[in-house]
Amino acid sequence: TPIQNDLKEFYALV
Amino acid sequence: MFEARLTQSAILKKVLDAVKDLLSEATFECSDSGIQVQAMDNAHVSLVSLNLRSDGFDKYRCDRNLSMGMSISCMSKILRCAGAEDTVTLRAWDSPESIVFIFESPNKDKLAEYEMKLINMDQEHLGIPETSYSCVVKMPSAEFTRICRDLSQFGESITFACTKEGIKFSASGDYGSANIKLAQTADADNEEEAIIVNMQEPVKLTFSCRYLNCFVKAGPLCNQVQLSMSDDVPLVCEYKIGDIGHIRYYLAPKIDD
Repeated sequence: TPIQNDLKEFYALV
Repeated sequence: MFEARLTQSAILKKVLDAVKDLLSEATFECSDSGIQVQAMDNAHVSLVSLNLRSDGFDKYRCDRNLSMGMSISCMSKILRCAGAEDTVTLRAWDSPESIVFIFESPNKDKLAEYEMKLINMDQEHLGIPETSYSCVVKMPSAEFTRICRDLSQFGESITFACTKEGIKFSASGDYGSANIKLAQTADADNEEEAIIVNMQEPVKLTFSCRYLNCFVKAGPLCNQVQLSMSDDVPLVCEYKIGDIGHIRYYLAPKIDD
């Protein structure tokens, strides 16, 4: 089963 | 002072309908240029980015920048009190502890005011760079809604596969599998019904149905939806809000374990 990524893996907190 | 008036409260009602399943609360950033909201769902899987330009309002005044934390469920309840034809005005004073929603009937014989307390919120703001995507697909929003609903019956996620010919949506699970192919429309005479694929590289990505089915709640805002995709990056699902702005949903893809 595919696992769900977290958005914070892609975009940095500013 | 902050004051923003929309002749059609229906637009704001639809905006709230489009975010209330994903967000329980959000910070509304108000400035001279308009109102912006950026908020992630609790699981950090999706993000809502809402932009309402000041020039799209019938009246707009914002003397100083304001960050107002609002309960989305409370705001949604208040907007349900507006008549479909009512004008809505949002009003707050500088350093506000509350915001007032004013609904006025078309013949001005009924004026209703609802005051909502603001909430203090810790906000996590993500920096989303301007990106050029491998595939950008425009399609009727009602079709996208239907595809997400139909394929959700087969599995927890939907795979989007885009080539220059069109886009294929597929899902599989215990009951079986399903796939729906949409070809790019040859003529763009009817813009509302058009399916337009702009492809640099083919893309294949898998997304959770649960979130897609939240995004499609924005369907009543716009006849077309735009899906921007690149391999291994979040999907951007965008609906225009008339001439006033847009709502964008970002959704992290699923990856094979």
